[in-house]
Amino acid sequence: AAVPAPKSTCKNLCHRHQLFINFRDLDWHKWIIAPKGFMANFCHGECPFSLTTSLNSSNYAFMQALMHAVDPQVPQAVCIPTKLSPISMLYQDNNDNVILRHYENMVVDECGCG
Amino acid sequence: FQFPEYVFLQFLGLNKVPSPQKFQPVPTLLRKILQDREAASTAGVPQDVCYIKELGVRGNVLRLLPDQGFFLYSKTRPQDSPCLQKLLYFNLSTIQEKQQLTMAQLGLDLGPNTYFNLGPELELALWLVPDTQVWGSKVPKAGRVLLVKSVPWPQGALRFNLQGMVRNWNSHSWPSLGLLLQILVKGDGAWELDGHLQDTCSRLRRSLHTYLLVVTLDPEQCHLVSRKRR
Repeated sequence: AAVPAPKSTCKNLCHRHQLFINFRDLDWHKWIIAPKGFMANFCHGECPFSLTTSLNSSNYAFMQALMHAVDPQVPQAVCIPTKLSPISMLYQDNNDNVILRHYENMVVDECGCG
Repeated sequence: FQFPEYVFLQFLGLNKVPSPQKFQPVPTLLRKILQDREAASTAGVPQDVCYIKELGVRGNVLRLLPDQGFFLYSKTRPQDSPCLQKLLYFNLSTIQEKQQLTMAQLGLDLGPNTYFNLGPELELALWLVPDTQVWGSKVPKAGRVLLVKSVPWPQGALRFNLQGMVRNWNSHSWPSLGLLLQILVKGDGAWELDGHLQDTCSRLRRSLHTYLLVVTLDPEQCHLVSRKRR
């Protein structure tokens, strides 16, 4: 039987939302030397079955969306980060130490269904 | 909505919000590493966050520890005593126990490197000072000699690898590092006659800047590369 495709507008589809947090707004600029802020991008949006293949999805997301369409008890494929990049932070602690620290997978570059 | 600030601070390895009185100078090396990382991120180049290629070591945290020591002044005549004696003290307590130390480098900045106003040759000596806990009560005794080196002056920045010494570091048994630095002016005696010696020594004291660059690796975020079996 044909699986009815749920209606979704382009605006509601899974994609990356840009969000920049300025450390000055949090008063953290007094101890964080660089960067000036953090790109706190996030993924949000729907992953309808009809568009699962075109929304940078994993094969499993396609299967899950298909199963959800057949059995609504199976959860829907969700909008998740598919590409992340690291950040480096330069800051000063209470002992006047200058610290440069690398953090993996901190900034969302791309989103997709999974 | 209250942002759980403490969660973020713990994530950074801090207990509370730092409130530095003044920003410490950031060495060119740290700025270069940061700029290279940012450029790679912007260009989408894959990065190994657990390897610092500029230093050729594994690690994801670089710390620049300022020297919290003090100068020692001798009561004898300047001609009979070292030009400069300083106890270098580095507080290692902020390095968490779980972190593995992969590099420790002592930086000695002896003032700007210049062809003008050339000075005499200097002899640098560095000793390990055990028992840094008793510093408050008396002048500590020097222990093992780590380095004896002659350098022309002005020399600029010098770096010494202390990795061998701190290889078995752990924060419980070794919360701080104490070193005794002694600088002697080598010359034929002419420096001592016309007041040059004292002038040289006070210039050295003013320009001396020391720090310890420490690289650590967080095993929860990085994995040490295991040796291949022969």
